[in-house]
Amino acid sequence: SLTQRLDNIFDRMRGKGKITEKDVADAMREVRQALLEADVNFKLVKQFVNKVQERALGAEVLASLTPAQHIIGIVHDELVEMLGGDDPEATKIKFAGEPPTILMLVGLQGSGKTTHAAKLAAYFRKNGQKVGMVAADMQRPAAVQQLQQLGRQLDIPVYAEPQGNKPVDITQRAVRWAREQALTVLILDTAGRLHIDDALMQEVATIRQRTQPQEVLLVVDAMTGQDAVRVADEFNKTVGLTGLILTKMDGDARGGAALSVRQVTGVPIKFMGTGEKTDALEPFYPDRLATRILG
Amino acid sequence: ALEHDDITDDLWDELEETLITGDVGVQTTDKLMQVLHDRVEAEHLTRGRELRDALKEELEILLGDPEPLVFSDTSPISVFLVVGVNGVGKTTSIAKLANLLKRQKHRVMLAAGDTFRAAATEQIKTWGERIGVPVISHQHGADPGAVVYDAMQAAQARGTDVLIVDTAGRLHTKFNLMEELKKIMKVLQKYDPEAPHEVLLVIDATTGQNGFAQAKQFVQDSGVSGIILTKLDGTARGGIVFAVASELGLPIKYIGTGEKLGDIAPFDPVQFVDALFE
Ligand SMILES: Nc1nc2c(ncn2[C@@H]2O[C@H](COP(=O)(O)OP(=O)(O)OP(=O)(O)O)[C@@H](O)[C@H]2O)c(=O)[nH]1
Ligand SMILES: Nc1nc2c(ncn2[C@@H]2O[C@H](COP(=O)(O)OP(=O)(O)OP(=O)(O)O)[C@@H](O)[C@H]2O)c(=O)[nH]1
Ligand SMILES: [Mg+2]
Ligand SMILES: [Mg+2]
Repeated sequence: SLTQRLDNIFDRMRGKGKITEKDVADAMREVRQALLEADVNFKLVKQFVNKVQERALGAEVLASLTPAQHIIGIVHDELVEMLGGDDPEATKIKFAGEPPTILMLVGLQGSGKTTHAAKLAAYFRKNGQKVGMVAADMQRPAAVQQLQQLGRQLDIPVYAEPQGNKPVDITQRAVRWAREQALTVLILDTAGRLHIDDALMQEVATIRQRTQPQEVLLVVDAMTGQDAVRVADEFNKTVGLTGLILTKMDGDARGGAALSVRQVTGVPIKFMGTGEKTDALEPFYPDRLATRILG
Repeated sequence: ALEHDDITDDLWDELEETLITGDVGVQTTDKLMQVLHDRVEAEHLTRGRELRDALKEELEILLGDPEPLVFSDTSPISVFLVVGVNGVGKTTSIAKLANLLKRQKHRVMLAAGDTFRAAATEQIKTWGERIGVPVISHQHGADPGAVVYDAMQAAQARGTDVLIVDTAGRLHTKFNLMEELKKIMKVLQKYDPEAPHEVLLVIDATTGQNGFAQAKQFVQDSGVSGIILTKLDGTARGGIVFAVASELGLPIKYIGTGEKLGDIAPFDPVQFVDALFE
């Protein structure tokens, strides 16, 4: 672990007295390696390590009897801050002035959007909301059935239209349906798409324009590697994001992609997916993720 | 300009950045950088172009030689078991592979072994209809072992020569799900001790270092005979496969390059390495 690796560096100079700048540089190399192994973006790691190094070269660390712990502390604090630890309010869902509050889920193929539409629906219903879901993925085989089955399991209504209809129209009609049904929360599930597919990126931008959701949440797989930054940046620039959901956190991926997407978009991580069942949704805890990223 | 430029510190940094941002991983990258430094010295390399070519060679070495799909030579039915974590592209890759093999005149059948996820059976049945390949399935919640047993019976009855078994996505860290996979394999082995003839692990190209942990665990629990690397039509380079191939000895057999049936190709190591530098 990083703690052990830093201990090794500083144990080596026990009895030699002061820590030198070289010792700190060695420690920074270990921090860099730990963050890259955790899938934090390469460029972000550079900036981050420079920031930590500045603090680590401060008098406190150089005089410390436990420099390894001190440096880990600095790294942990910087991670928590970058993950949005300083603003817990930001992680709340923004409700509409008048119902329904609309949440739109977007992201790459297979990231967990459909499953999390259902999880969010269950979550809001538990909080007393009248929820509906919209099956707007018209391209993946049986995508509509997938959301409908989840809706049946949860006893939550799903708005769906026949094959051949366009998502930009379906979602618009769904909002009208939600008002007719007096729903207070409407969740739009969209098809997985590549950030470099212009036509499909335009499609979600149009859906957003037409439905005016309160939240546009990028669903990101916790095991995503270096590409996370580019994906998040494109979605944010083309569609505009208000938040992030980090999925499959029940695995052992370190989750460094979370840091990268949070940093490049500036939007908060609102939820974490921690399993395949519809109750596996947790609020986001920055300090827990910071510990996990550090390994 | 790289053709005639000298090797500079900037070039070393640029190559390191290309590898790390391609998800090759810091440890594999460090090893490659060390090998390159040794080669520059031993071979007196001076041009940037020579260094880049040397790196491409070393990357190709890590991937090993291309290996084709293994068909059974003792049984009339070759069984391919497709495994991997959630959402990586197993079901879609099975449809693509089935289509490919059908065009090569194989008699293909699919087993809908994901009885857990919502509409998983409907998804693979839709693909089966589109390709014109029979799909054996049970109701939602059935024992996947029972589906596989049924499929083997049906395959024998119908003169099938390739049976591809879809399984539910499962995180490699979930003990009971990995045990379930072992049970599925036992059912196959009852029919033919050599089955499955391929255990194809599907890895998503957008996956970072966790891809190695996935491969390592599946090798341990189910065994893996080949990798299908999907979603290379995105901007992720799938660099984790260099470590997977070289340290676990796993051949990459196919790549997925999109969501349509035709978006599959046999793995070409030279093209793959070139793409890393594009
Ligand atoms: N273990 C685990 N599995 C998850 C989680 N979220 C989703 N999954 C699984 O991941 C797979 C993909 O989930 P989907 O909801 O179909 O993903 P999607 O983004 O809608 O996929 P596309 O619509 O094809 O883009 C399924 O097997 C889900 O059960 C999670 O938090 N943990
Ligand atoms: N762009 C792209 N998308 C792909 C590729 N392969 C699969 N997909 C998409 O990824 C999503 C998930 O594919 P599935 O085949 O359902 O993945 P899976 O591994 O069977 O998922 P689970 O059974 O839920 O674990 C779907 O939207 C597919 O269309 C590929 O090569 N490129
Ligand atoms: Mg979906
Ligand atoms: Mg599947």
